[in-house]
Amino acid sequence: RETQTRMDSYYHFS
Amino acid sequence: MLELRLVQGSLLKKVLDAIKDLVTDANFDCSESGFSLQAMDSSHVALVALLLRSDGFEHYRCDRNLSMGMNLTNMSKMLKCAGNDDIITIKADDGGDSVTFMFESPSQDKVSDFEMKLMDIDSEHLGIPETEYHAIVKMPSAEFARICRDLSTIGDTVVISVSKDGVKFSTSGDIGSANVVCRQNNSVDNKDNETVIEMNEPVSLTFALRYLNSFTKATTLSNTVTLSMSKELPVVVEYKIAEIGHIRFYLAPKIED
Repeated sequence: RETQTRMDSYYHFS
Repeated sequence: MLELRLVQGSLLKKVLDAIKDLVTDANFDCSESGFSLQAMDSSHVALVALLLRSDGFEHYRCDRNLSMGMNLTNMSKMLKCAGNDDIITIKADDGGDSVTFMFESPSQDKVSDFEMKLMDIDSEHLGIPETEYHAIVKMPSAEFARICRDLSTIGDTVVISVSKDGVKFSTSGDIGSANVVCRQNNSVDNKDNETVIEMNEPVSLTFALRYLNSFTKATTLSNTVTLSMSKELPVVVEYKIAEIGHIRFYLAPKIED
C-alpha cells in the first residue's frame, strides 16, 4: 500500500 | 500604498485559473521585489508558489510590504470581468480592508474598477531551500498535460521515472495499465517542442494524478514545463511566466508503507 505524504514532512514553517 | 499595473492583464487571469481550484484562500505578498503567493491545498499535499517580479509590471509602486488575504474564487470572479486584452491595475491602501482591480481596454475607451473585500488569513510560509535536484525534465507543457489526462483515465497514481533512456510515466488501474516514455529530443526549429533531460541520478517517484492534472491548468501560461525531482522530495512542476516570473507547484510523493 502507498501512503500520501504531506508537504510539512519535507519543509518546515518559517 | 500599492499600485501595480500589468499591461498583459490576461496573465493574471490565467494565473487565477491555474490555482483557484487547488487553493481557496491565500495571502498575496507584495514587496519591492514583486507580487508573490505561497499557499497549500487544504490537505497540505500540494503547494503553489507564484512570483511576478516587480520589473515585469509597467508601473510598480509598493511603499511597504503588504500581505493581502484573498478568496481566490471571488478574485477569479472579478478578474473574469476583465477582457483578455485589458490592462489590469491592482490598487490597495496600507492597512485597508479592500483591494481594487482596475481594468482598462487597450484603446482606453472603457475603464472599470472592481473592489474586493480582503480577509484575514493566518500566514503560514514553508521554507523551501534551494535544492540540487537529481533529475530535471523540460518538456512541452501540452505534452505533459496530455499524458496526465490520458493516464488518469486508467489509474489514480503515476510513477514518474527518469533514467538515461528518458522519462517514463506509468500507471495501472482496474482496466489495465499504461506506460508513456518520452525520450530526449532536440528540435532544431522550435525549442518549445524539445524534451531535455538532465540527470545526475535515476529517480522514480509516485504521485497522485489528481493533483498533477490540477497543475496542468497552468499550461496556458507557458509552452514548456519543468519537472524537478529528487529521491524523497516533493516534485516541482514549474511553468515560467514570460518575462515576469513563474508559478511552481510542489507535490508530496506517495511512499510505500
